[in-house]
Amino acid sequence: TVSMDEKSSHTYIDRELSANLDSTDAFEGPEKLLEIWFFKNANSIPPKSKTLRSIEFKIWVRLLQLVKCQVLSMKQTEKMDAFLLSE
Amino acid sequence: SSLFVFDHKLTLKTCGTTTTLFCLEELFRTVRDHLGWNFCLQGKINPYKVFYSRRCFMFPKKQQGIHQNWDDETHYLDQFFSKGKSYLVGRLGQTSHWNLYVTETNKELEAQYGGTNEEEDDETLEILMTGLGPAKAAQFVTTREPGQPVESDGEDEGHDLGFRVTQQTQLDQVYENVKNVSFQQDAFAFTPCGYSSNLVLDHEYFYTLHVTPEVGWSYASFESNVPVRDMSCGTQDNVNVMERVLGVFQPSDFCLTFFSRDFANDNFDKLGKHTQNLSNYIRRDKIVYDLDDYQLLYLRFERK
Repeated sequence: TVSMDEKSSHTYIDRELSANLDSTDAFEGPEKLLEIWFFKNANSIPPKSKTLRSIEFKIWVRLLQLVKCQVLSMKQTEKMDAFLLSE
Repeated sequence: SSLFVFDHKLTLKTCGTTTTLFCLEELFRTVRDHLGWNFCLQGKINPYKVFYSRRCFMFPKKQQGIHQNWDDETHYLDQFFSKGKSYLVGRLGQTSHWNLYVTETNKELEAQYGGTNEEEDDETLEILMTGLGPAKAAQFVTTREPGQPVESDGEDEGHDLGFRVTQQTQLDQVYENVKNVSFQQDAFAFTPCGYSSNLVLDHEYFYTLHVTPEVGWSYASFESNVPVRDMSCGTQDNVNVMERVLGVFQPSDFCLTFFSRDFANDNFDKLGKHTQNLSNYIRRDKIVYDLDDYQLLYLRFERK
């Protein structure tokens, strides 16, 4: 279910996933942490180029499927998009 | 699990049996096709910097594919990146040791587009805790059942409970927001148990928590890129942040890692010096790594 919810303070929330998610088998605590700096900072991005934040939401959803994660909710701020994921 | 996307970088932190590295090929194809960012050089990909790390797993055989084994993960990463180095952080044989893969900084990219040469500090504090205090772990167990019907205008119970857990545990008060900057939180209480939250300060700094409270393998992680000194106008340091986080979880063991780009970062010294005599914990290991243009502090503690 992918739908934008304007009513909450979230930019996006998946109520159906939220209601049905079952963590019973999520036995492993330690996380895998991947951090990729494409450029040193936002000022180093090529002039007139789009940025990571211009990649459409549905593309992030598809990328995260490869990781076996679904998007529970997302909040956008002026400088960052923060996704809360299943698992 | 959490994903943070900035204009120029992303951080993906995933729990359980996720397959984090399997997004790499599609991710670099996406940035090439959608943004025109092509980092290919002689068959390898060479972005500014890549970090991949994880603590050793509690149940490695339940992981999927390459994630069962650090050597396989490293081999996989080496297929993408040409200048990667792999490190074991901590003591070999300890179940709490940590693995890190980091690529050499692509400094040519830095100069290519005339970005600022100003050296900004970048710091990341991570605290990985096991053996949570039973009463503390119980705060992250819920009684609701999965599969309740979804009401179109109804409350989202998982987020609502997550919000309340954040408040009750005071995880929203880890940092002194003396500058009174914007503060946003997004938390979720899993059912029957577990908790994840993203907390964002000043639109660009985050801390994130993930908790699996099950007895026998309870675990909590805290990761932050918040510049504590700046945010608190000098009233707080990372030793204080660590103490607040430990107070929420009261773990039997924990390890702390602190990355800093600035070699003069005062939290690096404070964490190294002022954690020697914590009231409830004995420091078992302190190791400093010099990683290209970053320094890494690793500390491991056990409850007295």
